[in-house]
Parts: sequence; structure tokens; C-alpha cells
Amino acid sequence: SLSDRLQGVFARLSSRGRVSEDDLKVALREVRIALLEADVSLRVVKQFVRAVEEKALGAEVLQGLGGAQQVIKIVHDELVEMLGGGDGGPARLNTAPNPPHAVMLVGLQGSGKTTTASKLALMLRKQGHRPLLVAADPYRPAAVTQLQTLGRQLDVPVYHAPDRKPPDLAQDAIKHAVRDGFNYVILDTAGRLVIDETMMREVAEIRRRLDPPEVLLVADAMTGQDAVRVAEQFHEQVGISGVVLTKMDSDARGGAALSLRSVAGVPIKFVGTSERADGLEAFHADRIASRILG
Amino acid sequence: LVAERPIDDDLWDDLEELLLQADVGVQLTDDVLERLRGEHRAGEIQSSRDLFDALQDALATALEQVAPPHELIRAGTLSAVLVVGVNGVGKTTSIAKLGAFFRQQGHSVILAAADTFRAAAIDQLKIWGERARLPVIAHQPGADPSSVVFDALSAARARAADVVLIDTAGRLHTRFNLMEELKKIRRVIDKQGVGHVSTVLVVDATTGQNAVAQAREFARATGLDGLIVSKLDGSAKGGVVFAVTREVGVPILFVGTGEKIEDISDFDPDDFVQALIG
Ligand SMILES: Nc1nc2c(ncn2[C@@H]2O[C@H](COP(=O)(O)OP(=O)(O)OP(=O)(O)O)[C@@H](O)[C@H]2O)c(=O)[nH]1
Ligand SMILES: Nc1nc2c(ncn2[C@@H]2O[C@H](COP(=O)(O)OP(=O)(O)OP(=O)(O)O)[C@@H](O)[C@H]2O)c(=O)[nH]1
Ligand SMILES: [Mg+2]
Ligand SMILES: [Mg+2]
Repeated sequence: SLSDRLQGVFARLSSRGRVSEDDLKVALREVRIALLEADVSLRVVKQFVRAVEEKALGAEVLQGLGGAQQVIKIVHDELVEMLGGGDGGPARLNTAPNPPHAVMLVGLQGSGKTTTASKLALMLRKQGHRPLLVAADPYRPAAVTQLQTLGRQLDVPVYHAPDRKPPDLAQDAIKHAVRDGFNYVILDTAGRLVIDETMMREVAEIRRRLDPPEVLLVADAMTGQDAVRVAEQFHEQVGISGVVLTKMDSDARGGAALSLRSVAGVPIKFVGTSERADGLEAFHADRIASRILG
Repeated sequence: LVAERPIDDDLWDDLEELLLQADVGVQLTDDVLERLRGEHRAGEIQSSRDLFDALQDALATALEQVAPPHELIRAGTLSAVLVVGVNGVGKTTSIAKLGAFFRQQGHSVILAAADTFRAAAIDQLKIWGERARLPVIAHQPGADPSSVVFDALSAARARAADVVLIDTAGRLHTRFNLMEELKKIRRVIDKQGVGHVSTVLVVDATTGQNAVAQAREFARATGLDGLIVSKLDGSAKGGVVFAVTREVGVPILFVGTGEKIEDISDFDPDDFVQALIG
């Protein structure tokens, strides 16, 4: 673990008293390696290490095991802060001035959007709301059936319309929600590549027409270096208000969490922790920080 | 990077960045660069052009050498391909693509819808079957996946089909009971006296270092004969496959390059490396 490696580094330092800047650089190299191995994107690792270096120099880190522990604490605290800080508490979905409150889900292929849509629907239903699921993926074979099946299992209605382009379908769904008294609309969209201009324009258009209070980037916890590009492009081309990190029940270190949070600058609101509809939890920065540091 | 430039610290740094950002990983990046620095010191690399060629060579060789070639189909017998992997990586879509590919080559292919768990998984494969004009053997959702496999193999014999592609539910390699279920499926196939059986792991090109753990655990459960790297049409480079092939010693057989049925190609190490260091 990083803590073992830092203790090893500090044990080998030969000077007395306060750790020198050069010694600190040796320690920081271990931090860099640990974060890269945890899948934090390189440019985010560099920013992070610079921030830690500043804090460590300011803290007048000492020799020996005490020094190693000081650096670990600085790293951990900085990581928690960069992940959004605090204990998180119950994650809240943004709301519009008036219902229905739209929650739009976007992301790469296979990241867990459809499953997450059903999880959000269950959560809202349990909170006493009336959510409407919207099947706005007309491309993937049986995508609509998938959401309908999930909706039926949860007793949540699913809006769909064959042969309606997703931006039109989304607007129809809002009208339907207003008419039938749904106060939340959860919009499941097709998986897409950030380098697919047509598909990125599609979600940008849906966003433009609906102006949803919540646009969630649904991303896989096992995502590697590409996380920075995903966060950047979805944020620039669509505009996102939050992130859901799925498949956190895997043993992926989850460094993508730091990349996504730091590049998009929006909170990670939820994590997916199983394939089931109740597998959605609030994001806790301190837990993810410990996991990333291994 | 390709333009002629001096071989200095900046160039080594840029190369390190390139490899790390491609998900090659810390250890392998260090190994590759250390070897190239050695070749440079020994005078075997003179220009940045040489350096790039040497890098291309080192990476392509790493993929070719670690794993012996493997054919999914053996002539004159029934070949079964068990497709496995974690959730959402592209197993079902890759099976549709492979099925169409083998059918084009003149094989008689049957698809087995052995993901009886996920919502609309069977529907999804059935639609692909219709599009590719391939028969799909399926039971109802919640059925025992092993019984679907058993049926598909019997059907293959009855219809003299020579290839059975088996779709399985996505599963995290950390889930003991799901990995046990997979072992049971493999035992059912083995008991059927199928002439040629392969297990193929699908790895998503956007995956980071966790792909190594995935490969290790799936290999431990059922053995692996090959890999498919999906979603290489995206911005992710899939560099983790170097660590994966080093870990489990199996060849990459195909790459997925899109969501259409024709978006699959034979794996070519030179093309893959060129796109990575591109
Ligand atoms: N273990 C686990 N599996 C998950 C989680 N979230 C989703 N999945 C699984 O991941 C796979 C993909 O989920 P989908 O909801 O179909 O993903 P998607 O983003 O809608 O996929 P596309 O629509 O094709 O882009 C399915 O097998 C899900 O059951 C999670 O938090 N944990
Ligand atoms: N761009 C791109 N998308 C792909 C590729 N392969 C699969 N996909 C997409 O990835 C998503 C998931 O594909 P599936 O075939 O359902 O993945 P899976 O592994 O069977 O998923 P589960 O059964 O839920 O575990 C779908 O939206 C596919 O269209 C590929 O090579 N490129
Ligand atoms: Mg979906
Ligand atoms: Mg599938």
C-alpha cells in the first residue's frame, strides 16, 4: 500500500530533523505511482502531487515514521477534498422551480445508465415521489424493452414512443409527465462515444430543449485514463451537473472518480454497488479516497 | 512526436506520458522505456525516428510473443465459444458480430442466450439473431444458464451446425457464486464432448488496470483461450492489454470497432500499436 511504501521511503532517508525538498520529491514519486496504478488520469495525478507538495513543504514534514504518517495524512486529506470533501450525507437530485424535475443520464456505452435509471426511479418512489422513466435509446437492440422490464419490476411507468427522435421524445415525455402528474422524469439515453459528433449533438440538443436541473454522467468505476476526456467532453459539449460512478462493487481502485470530479468540477452524487435496483448509494469521499490509496 | 527531434529528457518524458495515458500502466511503461534507453545507450538507436520504430517494434512483439495463436473454429468438428467478461463490456454485441463473421465464412452458427439474468438480455440477443439470420437457442428469463447451453449444443448436433457462440451474463470476477456458475457452464460444455471449446474474455478498451485482475480471475475459473478488445473506436487506447497478455498469456483474437454487426476485425498487433502510439 502507499502507506507501506512511504514508510519505506522515509526509513531510508539519512538526514536528521526536517525532511528536505529533495527527500520529499522521492516520497512524492511513490504517491504518483500509487495514483497512476489506481487509474487516476496522468494530468490529474500531476495536479494532485503539486498540491500535496505545497502542503507538505508548508507543513515542515519530519523524518522517520512520523514524517511518513504526516505525508499520508496530507495525501488523504487532499484526496478527500478534491473528491468533494466532507461526509457527503444523503445525495440530493437538483430540482427545477416547478415539477416535473428532469434527470438526464448520459455516458459511454455499457457504463450502467439504464440500470442506474431504474435505481433512481426506485429511490424516488420510496421517497414518496412519482417518477416517470423515459426510454430515449432507440438504437440499442431491446434497450426500450430493458427499461420497460425494469420499470415493471419496480412498478414505475416507462414512457416510450417508437419512431420518435430522442430530442422530440424527451419533450413529449415532459408533456406526458405534466399531464399525468409525474414529478420526476428520468431520461435514459443511448451510450455514445465523446468523439461521435452526431451523437454528442443529440444529447446537447435534448439538454437544450429540456434544460434539466440534473444531467448525470454515468461512468464505470473501472474506467482508466480516458476518464479525463470523457468528463471534459460531456461537460463542454453537454454540460453535466453530477456524476454517478457505477460498478463500485468491483475491486477497481476507482481513480476515475478523482479524474471525473476534478475535470468536470461537479459532485459525484451516487455510486452503483450492485446490479439490483436497490444498488445505489450516496457517494462518500473519505471511503473512495481510502480505496484509491489502497 | 514523430517529427525529428533530439533524444533528450523531454522526449523520454513525452514518451512516458504517451504510454501512461494509453493505460499501458506504470510498470510496463518503465520496462519498455528502460529497454529503449538501453538500446539508445548501446548506439542501436540514433534518431527519434529510430526510437519510434523501436518502440513500435517492442510493443508489437510483446503482444505477439506472449501468446501462441488460437483458432476459435476447428474444421471437421463442433466448435463452442464461451464468451465471458464483466458487466457492459460488449459480450452480446461481440457475439452477434462474430456469428455474422463466421456465417460469412460459410459456417453454420447457433447463438446460445445463456444470460438468463439481466433484463431483456435474451431479447437483445434474439434481435441480433434476426438481423444476422442466426438461430438463437433461449429459455425463459431466470432459467438455468447451463440448461440453455446444454440445449444449444444438442441443437447444434441435431442441425449439424459447426459453431455455437455462448452469451453469458456480465459478472464481476469478485463475485464467488457467479464465477462458480461460470465454472458449472464450462463443465456442462466439457461433458457434452464438444470437439473444440474456447473461452474468450471481452475487455473494454476504456478499462484501466482492473482488466488485469479480470483476466486473472476469469482465467483461474475457466481458463482463457483468447481475448476480444471492444470499443476501440473510442478515444481510449486499450493499453492495458499489454499487462493482460503478460498476466494470462492468451492472444487477442478480435477487436470491436463500433456498434454495427460488421464492426469487428481480426486483431493486428502492428495496427493496434500504431494507433496507440499514433
Ligand atoms: N455489478 C454491477 N453491475 C452494474 C452496475 N450498474 C450497472 N451494472 C451492469 O452493467 C451492465 C450494463 O448496464 P446498462 O444499464 O445496460 O448500461 P448502459 O449504460 O445503459 O448501456 P448502453 O445503453 O448500452 O450504453 C449490466 O449488466 C448491468 O446489470 C453496478 O453498479 N454494479
Ligand atoms: N462504440 C462501441 N460500442 C460497443 C462496442 N461493442 C459493444 N458496444 C456497445 O456497448 C454496449 C454494451 O454492449 P453489450 O453487448 O450489451 O455488452 P455486454 O457485455 O453483453 O453487457 P452485459 O450483458 O450487460 O454484461 C452496447 O451499447 C453496445 O452497442 C464497440 O466495439 N464499440
Ligand atoms: Mg442503456
Ligand atoms: Mg450481454
